[in-house]
Amino acid sequence: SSDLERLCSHVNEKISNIKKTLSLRNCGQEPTLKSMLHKIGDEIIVVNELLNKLELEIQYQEQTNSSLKELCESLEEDYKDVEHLK
Amino acid sequence: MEAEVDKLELMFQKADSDLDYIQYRLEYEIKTNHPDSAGEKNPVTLLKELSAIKSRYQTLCARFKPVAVEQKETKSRICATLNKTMTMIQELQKQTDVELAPLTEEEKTAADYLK
Amino acid sequence: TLKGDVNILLDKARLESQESIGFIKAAKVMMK
Repeated sequence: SSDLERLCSHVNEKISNIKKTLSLRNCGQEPTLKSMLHKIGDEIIVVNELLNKLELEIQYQEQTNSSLKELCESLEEDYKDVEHLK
Repeated sequence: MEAEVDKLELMFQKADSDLDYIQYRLEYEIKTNHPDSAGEKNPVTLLKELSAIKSRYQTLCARFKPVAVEQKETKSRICATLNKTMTMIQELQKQTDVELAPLTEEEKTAADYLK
Repeated sequence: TLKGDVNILLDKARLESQESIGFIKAAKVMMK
């Protein structure tokens, strides 16, 4: 039955995509919907730019991670030195 | 029985390809009626871009979470190592009667920050 | 909204970065 359920959701997903595309069919013609499309397009650009910034921030976090690890290792070396001294 | 199953399978395959064809024709019609231009994108393109940025966001989320967790763990390891090093140095100080200079303002601030 | 979620995560990432910078500085002072 799980196969059948998967098959069912597969078909339903395709049907909902077609319904969504159908609803967009006339969107490009009507002026009010056209301006909404335009706004959505602008919003997508803004979100993409935010995602670019987020990606840079995550790269920076990954670099910070490695410098924290280096710091940790040298601190543990220091600890061993003090232990040795003791 | 087997023939029935094969027949059913064929029907599902046909339905699946029919759905794909309907989707393709719809998108083709929209793209034809509403070609992308510099400032204007057609609804199908926007729909694809929307799902692209959603999946990109999910990918970045999945990438960010482990980095943040690892960072917290490394920081707590650093704090723990620093604490035990400082404790040991104080013990050494007692044993050797060597007076170490008191912490400078900068060091006090740093110690507070790490606490 | 997706835009709101992205902004929240971006702010969180930036805050964590600033905290880490302060943390590294303080740890280096203590190491000295």
